[in-house]
Amino acid sequence: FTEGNPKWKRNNLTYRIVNYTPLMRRADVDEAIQKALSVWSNVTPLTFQKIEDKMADIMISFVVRDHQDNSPFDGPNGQLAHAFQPGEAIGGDVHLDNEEYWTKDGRGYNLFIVIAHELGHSLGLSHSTDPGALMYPTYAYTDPKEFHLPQDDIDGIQAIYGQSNAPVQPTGPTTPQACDPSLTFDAVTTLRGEMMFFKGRYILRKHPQRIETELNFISLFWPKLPSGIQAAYENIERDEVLLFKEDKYWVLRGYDIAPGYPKSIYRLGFPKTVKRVNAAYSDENTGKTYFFVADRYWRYDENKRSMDHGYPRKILSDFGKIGRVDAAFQKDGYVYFFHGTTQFQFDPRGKRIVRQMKSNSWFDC
Amino acid sequence: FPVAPEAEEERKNIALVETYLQNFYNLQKDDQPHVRLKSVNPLPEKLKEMQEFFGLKVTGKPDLETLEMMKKPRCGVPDIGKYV
Repeated sequence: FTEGNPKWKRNNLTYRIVNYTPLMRRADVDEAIQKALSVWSNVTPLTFQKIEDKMADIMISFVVRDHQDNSPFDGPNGQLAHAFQPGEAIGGDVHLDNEEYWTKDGRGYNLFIVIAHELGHSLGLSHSTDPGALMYPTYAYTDPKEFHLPQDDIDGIQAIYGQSNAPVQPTGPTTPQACDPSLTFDAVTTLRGEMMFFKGRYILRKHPQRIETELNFISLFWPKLPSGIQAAYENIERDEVLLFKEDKYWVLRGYDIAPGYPKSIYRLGFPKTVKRVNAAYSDENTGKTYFFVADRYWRYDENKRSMDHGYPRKILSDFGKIGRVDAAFQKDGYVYFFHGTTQFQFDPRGKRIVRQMKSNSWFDC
Repeated sequence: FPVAPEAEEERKNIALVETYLQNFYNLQKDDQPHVRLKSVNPLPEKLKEMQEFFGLKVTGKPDLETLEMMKKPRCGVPDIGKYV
């Protein structure tokens, strides 16, 4: 919260767009600002009305360098924008650095994301220490179409203005904690010796030589990838990682997404009845890749580039009591299956489970 | 003589750290260096505050991870203290 807990005394606030960045269509700027305002009005009793002239509660303007508020901007990058806490005159106003490359997508700086953050200040929030929060100080791109206000920000703004009037209270995503015993994963893969654990919009990244686990947005590495990756595996021989979501997959060559992706999973030989892949791992010794879907699995021959005959088979019949799989990867000849908060270490040669651990056993908890 | 690259780099890093902490962590601008000789240098403590805020290793030293965080594009509102 901002020091002194400033807040607007009214719920019906006004805003005015004083000027526009030349880099975007006016309609796109209007849309970005409206969407940013709705981020906050959706979770509180607040309403925002646009006015064209006169003084509004929240004046939004694009300015450069010294713009007479004792807080000069610094040109491209660095400080992107700032905003003032609720109050008269400059109170609540949002200033955006007009020397930034403003966009409505993942290039440059996404105007919607930055304005939504600054409006948090306009309403009385200060910066959050939660790296997944909208009110975290550093810029992180999220596809506006996939944006959901995180729970940390909902808690903050509702502590100031109360809950939304909606019959069902909105909730938001929380930031995964590596040592949270209830942590589950969407997908896990190796990537050139590191391990990547996918969860929502995040990757928990574990380098074998480093104790800490790094938490990053998927979009930090791959802005074009969606959140919620459902399966992933590394083809070590080809130095590729394949990432799956719904009926599409992407290929990472090295660290970059290969051109021409996403492609349809049906190119790999799945029947149309398969809508998504839950988990996958590739056995570098046999060149076979195993895809897990619900309670069945397929086997794909990486050399022939086609599915083997005789599949799908029941997971239970060949992998023991594992049943269903959320995520899987192979390391040092063993396969690690994740289901909920449980992890199974499976010996593919002996076809038996040799150990059962917690899902976050790879992190130094 | 041209300054040795490392020294130049280090000088830049120190300037970055000082400006960052002045902008966002209320480090007082200190334009009386001789006074500094007498008083305790507040920079390590402010640096620790910043490292703690960002969940970095709290060393009080401008290590690589800390410098990388400081170079990230960000909001101009301070992380602590007043912004009026």
